[in-house]
Amino acid sequence: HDPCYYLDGRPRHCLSEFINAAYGIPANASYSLQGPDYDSNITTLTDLHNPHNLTCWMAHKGPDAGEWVLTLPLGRRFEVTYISLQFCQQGEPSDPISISILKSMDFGRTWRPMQHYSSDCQGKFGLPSQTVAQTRHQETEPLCSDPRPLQKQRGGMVLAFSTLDGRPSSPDFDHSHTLQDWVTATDIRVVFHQVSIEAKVAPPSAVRAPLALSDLQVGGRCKCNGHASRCRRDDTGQAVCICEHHTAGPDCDVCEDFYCDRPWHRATPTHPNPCVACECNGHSNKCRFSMEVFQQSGRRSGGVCQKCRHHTAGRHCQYCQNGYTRDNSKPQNHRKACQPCQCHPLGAVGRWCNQTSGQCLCREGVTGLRCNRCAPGYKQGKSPLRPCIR
Amino acid sequence: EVMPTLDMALFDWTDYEDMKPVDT
Repeated sequence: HDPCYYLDGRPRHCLSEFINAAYGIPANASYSLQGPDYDSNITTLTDLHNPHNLTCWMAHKGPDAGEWVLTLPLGRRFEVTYISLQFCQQGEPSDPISISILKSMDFGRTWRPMQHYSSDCQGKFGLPSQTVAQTRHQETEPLCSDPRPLQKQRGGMVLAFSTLDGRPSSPDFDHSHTLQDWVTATDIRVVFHQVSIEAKVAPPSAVRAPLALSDLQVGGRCKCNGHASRCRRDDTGQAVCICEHHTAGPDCDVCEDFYCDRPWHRATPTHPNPCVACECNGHSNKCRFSMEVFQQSGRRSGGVCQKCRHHTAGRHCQYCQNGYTRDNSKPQNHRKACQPCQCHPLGAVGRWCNQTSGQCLCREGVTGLRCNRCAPGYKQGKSPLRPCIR
Repeated sequence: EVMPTLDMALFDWTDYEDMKPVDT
């Protein structure tokens, strides 16, 4: 049973599987105290996490000075629910922690912060320490909070950031474009900031607990806009939505060819918003969407059929071309629904006839659907210019 | 009254050969 359809075939809102989007993706690390220094393809942070056999990662030049940055290219758009960092140390670190989580929506070209963690939010980031966005305007801005106390788990401590926690619109996520945008990311970056001066001059008696990471997870779903229940790796290793509801594109964010009678919409639990086929009566398999037509129809139908075949014409290929008339003995979708006018070469003016009745335009004294007879009071003459004479 | 259809053979095509349909 396909989760994107009811048993009776009606479309329904569907979600792709919730996965660890970071799993198996190599992270890149850079350290920037004295110029950039890169480690790429760090795979131990995103492999299967085994608390009995931890691999701990830290920057080459030491964790307690400078700034190091971990970047995780997810390879496609995901709707991220949480980002978690599992540290190796068992207890709270003695040094202050300042961490920022950022995201990119354009495959690493631009970045925006999602969350800051610091025991000194005001001093480090100029932000108050808060865990809840006060207004809907603030819900797509990074908040800053004290990471402590960190959750303790077997094998270390965990810092988990939930993208929707404390966001006023989160109960209405399916209808909030703002929040849908907020959770969308193609790349995740974690920045471990330089510790404060005070920490560096801490008494040597303080126990230094180097910050070391053992696991990085990004929980979320492929962004398929409610139109796919599956997201699979293609031949190049990229995850792609298996689109339903006649949608297409890597995120099911456009309508499939020919299914453009209405504008594309994201599916919601109450409105699955499938893409709808154009009505071309079987005479065309190409159509385009016209917003003007859509508005004129009362927002019901905006598809305009193109390249109507079988001598048909019109937005739905519902008319016959000039020179052809409807054969009412055949259904409208029949390939011979339009037949030639068959106007008499002398009795009719031109070869055009009424598209629905087939009536040709007759010369004076000529009658009949095809203009092939003389009208009452007229008889056939000999001149082809005046076929019927009084 | 059903009027007979125009009989192409009855027309005098002498001066109108260019108008004469191919199949008449």
